[in-house]
Amino acid sequence: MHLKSISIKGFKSFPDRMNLVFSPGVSVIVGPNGCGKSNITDAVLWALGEQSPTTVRGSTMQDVIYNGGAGQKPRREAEVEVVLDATGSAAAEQFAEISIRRTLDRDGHGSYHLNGARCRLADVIETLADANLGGDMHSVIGQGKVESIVLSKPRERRLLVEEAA
Amino acid sequence: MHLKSISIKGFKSFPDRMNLVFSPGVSVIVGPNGCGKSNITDAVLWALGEQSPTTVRGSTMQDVIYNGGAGQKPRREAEVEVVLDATGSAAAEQFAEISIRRTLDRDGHGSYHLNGARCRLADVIETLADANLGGDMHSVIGQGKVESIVLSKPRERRLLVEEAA
Amino acid sequence: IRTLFEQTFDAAQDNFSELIEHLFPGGRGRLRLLEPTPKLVPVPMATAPDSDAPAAAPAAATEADEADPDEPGDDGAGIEIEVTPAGKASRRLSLLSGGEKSLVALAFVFSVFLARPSPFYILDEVEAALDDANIDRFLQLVRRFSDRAQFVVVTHQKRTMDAADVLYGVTMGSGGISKVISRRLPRSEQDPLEPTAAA
Amino acid sequence: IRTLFEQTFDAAQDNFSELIEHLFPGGRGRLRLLEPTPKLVPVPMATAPDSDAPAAAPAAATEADEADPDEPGDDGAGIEIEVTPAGKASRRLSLLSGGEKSLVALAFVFSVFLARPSPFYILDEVEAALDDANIDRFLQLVRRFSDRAQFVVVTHQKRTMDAADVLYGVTMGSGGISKVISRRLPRSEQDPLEPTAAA
Ligand SMILES: Nc1ncnc2c1ncn2[C@@H]1O[C@H](COP(=O)(O)OP(=O)(O)OP(=O)(O)O)[C@@H](O)[C@H]1O
Ligand SMILES: Nc1ncnc2c1ncn2[C@@H]1O[C@H](COP(=O)(O)OP(=O)(O)OP(=O)(O)O)[C@@H](O)[C@H]1O
Ligand SMILES: [Mg+2]
Ligand SMILES: [Mg+2]
Repeated sequence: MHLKSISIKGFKSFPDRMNLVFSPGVSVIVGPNGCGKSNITDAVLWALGEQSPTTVRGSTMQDVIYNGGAGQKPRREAEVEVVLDATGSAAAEQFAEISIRRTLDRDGHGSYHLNGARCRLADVIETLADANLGGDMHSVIGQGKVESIVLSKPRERRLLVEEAA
Repeated sequence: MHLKSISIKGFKSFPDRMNLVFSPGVSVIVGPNGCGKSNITDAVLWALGEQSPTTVRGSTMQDVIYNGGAGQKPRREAEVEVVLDATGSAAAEQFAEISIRRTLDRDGHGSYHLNGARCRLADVIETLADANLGGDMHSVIGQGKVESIVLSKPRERRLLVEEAA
Repeated sequence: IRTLFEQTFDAAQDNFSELIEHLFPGGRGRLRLLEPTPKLVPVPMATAPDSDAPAAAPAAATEADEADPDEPGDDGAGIEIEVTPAGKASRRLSLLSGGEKSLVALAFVFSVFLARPSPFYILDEVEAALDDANIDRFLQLVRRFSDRAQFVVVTHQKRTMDAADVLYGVTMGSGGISKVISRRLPRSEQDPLEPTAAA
Repeated sequence: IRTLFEQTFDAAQDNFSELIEHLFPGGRGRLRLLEPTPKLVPVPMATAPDSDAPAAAPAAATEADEADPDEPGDDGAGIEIEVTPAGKASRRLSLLSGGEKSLVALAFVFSVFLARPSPFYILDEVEAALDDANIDRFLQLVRRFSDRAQFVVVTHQKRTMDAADVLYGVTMGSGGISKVISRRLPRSEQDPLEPTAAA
């Protein structure tokens, strides 16, 4: 299984729909400071159910909605869809692809959709667990976070392994 | 006033006496990972009275004493002396140089010396305050610490300015 | 008659806006002093049972909430930082990128330095999150200010070496023993890090 | 019959030691599983008034103290990391340098990955504290493992670009709008990042 594509609209520095297609192997995202690289990392975390605004650098979750810029109005809603290519995976009994889409508007109303059908966060979490993408998204290391593994308590590292197992 | 020299013995990766002379202007300390650059930063902080072992990456203060290596025994004491060139400074009424030396042994016994005379930590702090080197050593930014200024609360930044003032 | 803090803060405020213009070309920023607000102490009052207006809410409530919504005990006195990079809308500092945050922090440190210099500054890997263009902007400031204070910059990056008057090379030898050799670098009249215009 | 956790941990343990040998040439490291220790609950006992031995101290006390001296409530179950770079004596992890800590963290993440891979990994600027030689060692691992999982590496460093199969260039345009263009990179048979010996 691998990340197949991501579609970002109204999220952080992506006000208009932006589609990115990924391949297996090594993808490298480059660019100068502040251009939007970590915003892509945040978009994946967010679509896959991140509950804490601070993990995506906001103080409320609405902070992730595109807030406007020179000659651009703020958007009223953020939407991110992540498509996983599930061929050959245990999770792919029914589908060759798993699509997870999340939305949030300025009033704080949001939704999750699994393969186009509205669902709850719990359904997304369960689907991800089957795909070996654990609740803590330990497979995503955010900017500035790599040393925390060394500074963390022994108990926290054990949780990381238990979740992967 | 500027940092004139530093003498490190038995501290972290400097088991034998090592003297470094500094000049005004810009000094750049380079080298590969783990070679001892930040240990020099820690030595200055420590000599100038740092009280928290975690600020110098230890869990007890004795962690800063050279702990041995291939073919080398641990040392029993750490000593760092910082010499400030005080010419033209208000602090230099009596001396052209201010020497601050700190020691610590494995039993946790330590000492401070100001211009060769034994003194207390409070005397070091007072001397540094006269030299506009505040209690929090806000003029030293440790590795990985630069972003904390942005993440800190407004009240903490105020303290930084109050201390400088 | 103003306190020493107010004088220092006023100078830092002017410096900060200028430094942000240098580090974020086309951007702008400022420091704001939040005045202490009276603590909101709940006072038992004879209010109608269905009233839900907070009993002890003076006009300054909003600002105290903004100052530190997470800590009702905070009296709100502090320095707030606002930065808007070029072409972007002003928003929470926390949303800035890693490199942008480093630049804002350095602008703050330098703005206080210019108001009240310490004799020396030790900066350990402060440019780790900066791309090459921003490292150059940062090093220009270090060179520019090196007549007012001594700077000791610790780095593993080659680009930063070019800013040195004196270079200290550290190596780790057997036994885990660090060794240091130093070398003075000639600085040419035409310094790529120092703009010809008076800075 | 071993639990899934124990199987995963055993595999991670072997992987970790091997990875540390790759990332710290001449060094060694291991993961240790700390067994849960019975909580030390003070029990009132009829002891002599001048006895100062703790009343409820089973033999495991020392280990519980070592496991987490700051938190007497900790039952001590956890994974401890020990790493000794070449020529140095084993000591606290906290004393390691910034770059060394990053390498240890990456070794841990990869050792768990090899035991139980997730489908993809997103690594955002994880090499920021690494010097060039260590960046290369890290990228060799990413290339080596890219047949077992998909890696998305976010960076502002040019060196890391050389490890890509596909490159995504991001730029910020007017209005604070990010734009992305992608380009597949041909990887030659002779890959400088992939040692010719079977890895
Ligand atoms: N809700 C939002 N609306 C508009 N712009 C936003 C929003 N949230 C964040 N941004 C902008 O995105 C930018 C940060 O982008 P990002 O963190 O992806 O940069 P980066 O490419 O990772 O840079 P670096 O190399 O410095 O880490 C900031 O300038 C910020 O203003
Ligand atoms: N008490 C001690 N005795 C012996 N060696 C020590 C002691 N404390 C720290 N060290 C060693 O010093 C090394 C760290 O040095 P330092 O942090 O100065 O590296 P650095 O040059 O800053 O590297 P980086 O570029 O990765 O930040 C570690 O390998 C550590 O083992
Ligand atoms: Mg980033
Ligand atoms: Mg360092």
